[in-house]
Amino acid sequence: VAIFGNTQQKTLEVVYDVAGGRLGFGAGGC
Amino acid sequence: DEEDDDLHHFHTLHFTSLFPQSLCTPSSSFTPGSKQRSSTLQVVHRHGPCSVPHLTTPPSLAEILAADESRVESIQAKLAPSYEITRAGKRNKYKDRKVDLPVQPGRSLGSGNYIVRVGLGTPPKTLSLIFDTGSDLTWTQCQPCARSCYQQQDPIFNPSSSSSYSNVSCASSQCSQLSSATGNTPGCSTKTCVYGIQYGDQSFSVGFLSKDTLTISKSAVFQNFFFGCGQNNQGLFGNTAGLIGLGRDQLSVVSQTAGTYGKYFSYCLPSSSSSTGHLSLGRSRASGSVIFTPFASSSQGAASNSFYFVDIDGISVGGRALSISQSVFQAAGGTIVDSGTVITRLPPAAYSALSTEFQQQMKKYPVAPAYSILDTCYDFSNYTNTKIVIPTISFTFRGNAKVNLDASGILIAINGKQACLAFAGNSDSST
Repeated sequence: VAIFGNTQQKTLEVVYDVAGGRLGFGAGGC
Repeated sequence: DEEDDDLHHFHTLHFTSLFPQSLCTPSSSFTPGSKQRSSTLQVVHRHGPCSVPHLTTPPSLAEILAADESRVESIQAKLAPSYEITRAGKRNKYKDRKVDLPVQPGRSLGSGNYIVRVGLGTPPKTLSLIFDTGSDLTWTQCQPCARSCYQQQDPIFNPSSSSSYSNVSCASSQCSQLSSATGNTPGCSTKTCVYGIQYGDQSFSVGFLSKDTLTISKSAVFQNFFFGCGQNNQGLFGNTAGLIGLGRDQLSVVSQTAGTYGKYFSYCLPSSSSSTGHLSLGRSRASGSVIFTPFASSSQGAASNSFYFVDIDGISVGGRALSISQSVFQAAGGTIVDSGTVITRLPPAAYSALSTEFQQQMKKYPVAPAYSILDTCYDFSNYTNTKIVIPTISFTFRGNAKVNLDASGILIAINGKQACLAFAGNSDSST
């Protein structure tokens, strides 16, 4: 299994819309 | 146009910017008390200056990477086919295949984790908890620590000092849900439900399934929140008070607060351990600039119910798309997004393509020896006073969701002169 780790997630707004069945990424989250 | 392409395909930065500062610089994205952000918690790296003062020496990067490898081995062991159990409760045809969970004393579940502070009980007691999208059960160490508690920064939660605390009976549906949330069948002691959760490195927590009031902020208070009240807690959880589980299972915080927040949450992890990010429950900000990819369904059986799967369609380095067949990712069994794993792991063929192209575009810089699990490293000792230029890396997830990584997600600083590509390859193309 490949794993998208937390170093690569840095500064991105990572959005979990679990009910909607989707994952989002936004630039410049923090 | 070429200049424009260059701007988009390369990061220009000072090498020293890859290092955290010694003082905490909180991010402006977190505004405590804001009405719009009432369900938002501040996220800090548990070993950085924004965390509470340490009782022990923070681990070295080598120790963090060793712990990261342990976590990855644990996740991959959980998702191995031999863990599949049929609906009838019988082991499937792989029953004879042995799963070797890593047993490595001294390694923690993951030292590169981030923490949030929440309130538990009435009146609320503040606890620093590791937040983890790769597990479900929220637990904290509890008095009287009947068997064992490790040293933590916050006072250990005392159920007898909370007017809203109660134990959960063995006959409750929440007790039954522990099986999938923890992977272990719950126990029963004088009609009180007993949970046990063990991580891949043998760290564990055992105690009573309990319920009490969870306070995220003054306006975000959840009564009857189910959590583990740990009476026997051992492992390298640092100085934290426990863990908050953000997985998909029924006992996770996400599921327990679904009535209010609709199973919607988001976070931002800061660019360095000397800054802060946030964890928000609910739709706390406009999502206009957010691009979405559908969750992928897992073919990995019941043990995968906690994880968030996605599909990678492609990877680009410096604007150049890597030649990676889709079968490479499919053979690996999919991709999960995990807040607790530090370094992204890729199938061997994908990592090889990434590393090769990155080296090609970084050939002006002298190489440095490999470091731990990182094998593509550079010596920037002659660049401490000048800017360096590194290629961008972008991932395209299913649905044409292209995500450009921040520079802090591409290189990881090893010491004052060396930095490495912050990716690693799996050892086996099928795991």
